[in-house]
Amino acid sequence: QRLKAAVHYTVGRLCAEATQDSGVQLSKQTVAAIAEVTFRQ
Amino acid sequence: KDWFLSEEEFKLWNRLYRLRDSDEIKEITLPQVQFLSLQNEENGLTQEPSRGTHQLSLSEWRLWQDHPLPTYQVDHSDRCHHFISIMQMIEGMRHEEGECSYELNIKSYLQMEDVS
Amino acid sequence: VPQELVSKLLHLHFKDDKTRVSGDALLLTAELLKVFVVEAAIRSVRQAQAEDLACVDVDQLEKVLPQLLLDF
Repeated sequence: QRLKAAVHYTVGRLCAEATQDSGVQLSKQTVAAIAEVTFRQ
Repeated sequence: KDWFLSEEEFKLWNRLYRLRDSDEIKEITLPQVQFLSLQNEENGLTQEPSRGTHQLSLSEWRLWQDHPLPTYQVDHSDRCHHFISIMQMIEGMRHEEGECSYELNIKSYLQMEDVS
Repeated sequence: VPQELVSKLLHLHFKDDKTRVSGDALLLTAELLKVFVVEAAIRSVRQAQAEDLACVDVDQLEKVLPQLLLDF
């Protein structure tokens, strides 16, 4: 659980930083999906 | 200095990113890709997602794959362009009736005298 | 991406516990993960913008995912 939290938090912060000017929010499910795909890769 | 989240970060994760049991989607998985024609014993049948788990699909939106989607810092690879051209061909073939343009195209290279 | 987190994740996947990772390799892996995550996020956002959505959901990511995976 802690490792998953660390991964999701890290991915979430990166996504937020990268998309902050777009005016579009990423849902937490999308963040979880990007984390899953990233670390599965 | 280690990989743990600090208390503050943990609270932020808990508020912004944690998937809860009360959420419709509680977990996201990327299933192992399987080719129907290469059903090997090792994988056996595809695992049915448990309740509340969303299995990411690479084929759900296949109609979207007939054109290159916008990129950001990483351009499309050659194999991606190849994939898009195959999806375009499949899409084209789906709408054909009667003769198949792909077959007509390939047949023009056929030299019967070469067939022993 | 914190290098300690990258190191932890890599060691989860190493078959041999004695495998070691150099600092440069960690740095590079962290950078690759960052590039992948940012690319996934921004492509998903652009898909949501194309659909006039204010929020990116898993559907938008799934639409860009096949080409994203083929590009890495």
